[in-house]
Amino acid sequence: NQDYHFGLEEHEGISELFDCD
Amino acid sequence: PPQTPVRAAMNSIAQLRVDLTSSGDQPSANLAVYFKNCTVDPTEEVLQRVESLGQLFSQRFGEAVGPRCVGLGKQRFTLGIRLYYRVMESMLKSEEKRLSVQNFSKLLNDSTFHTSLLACALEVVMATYGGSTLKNGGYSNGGVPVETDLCFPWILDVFQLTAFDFYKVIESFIKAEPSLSKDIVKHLERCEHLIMETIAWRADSPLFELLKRTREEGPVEQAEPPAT
Repeated sequence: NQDYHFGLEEHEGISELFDCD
Repeated sequence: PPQTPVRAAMNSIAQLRVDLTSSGDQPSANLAVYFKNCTVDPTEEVLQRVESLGQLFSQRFGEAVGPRCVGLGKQRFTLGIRLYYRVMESMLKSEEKRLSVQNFSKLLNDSTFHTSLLACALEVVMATYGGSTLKNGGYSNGGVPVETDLCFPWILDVFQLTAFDFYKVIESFIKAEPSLSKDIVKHLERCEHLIMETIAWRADSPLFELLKRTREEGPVEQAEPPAT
C-alpha cells in the first residue's frame, strides 16, 4: 500500500468522516 | 509459464480467496463484542442489511450478466461480506487505539457507513474478477461487454449510494487491509479520482448542499489565495 497517497491526518479516522466523535 | 492477463486475474482471485479463508461470512467474536459495547446494539440491523443488500446485489448481477449467473453473483457477494466484516473489525481496532474508546454506537448504527464499506469490499471483489477484461478494454472477441458494466460506479447505482459517501471509506479501507494487491489499491485510487473529478460534481450530489451549509455557517479559517 506504500504507493497510495494517504491524505488523512493522524488525528482523523473513519469516525470523524462519518461525523461521530 | 508466461504471465497472461487471464493467468494474472486467476492468481489474484485465488489470492483473494486464500486471504479470506480465515474470515467468516458472519461477524467475528471480536466484532460481536464491538456491537455489544454499543449504546444501541446494531447486530440485528447489520444482519438484516446484509441480507437485503445481498438480494439486491444478486438480482442486479443477474440482470447485468444473465439470469444463469445469479449464483456467481451470490458467490462474489459472500466474498464481499467476508471482506466487509474483516475490514470493519480492523478499522474499529485502529479507532479504539486512536481514540481510546470502545463504544462506536453512532458509527455502527450509521447505515451509510455500512453500505459504503460493503460497497467498497464488493468493488475490490469485482475488480479482482474483472481485472483481465478491464485491461483489454472490457470486450470479448464477439464485441459483447464483459464485466466492465459491473465495475465502478455500477455498485453506487445498485446500492443507491452517493459517490461522496463511498469516497469517505476508501482511504481507511486501504489502511485497514494491508493484504490488498498493488493493482487493487491502484483501482481504488482510480475510483477516488473519478469521484473527485466527475461524479461528486453531478447535479444530484449532496456535496453542493454541504458546501452551502458550510458557507452559511461561515468560514472556519481564511482560505489561502489560489496559486497560479
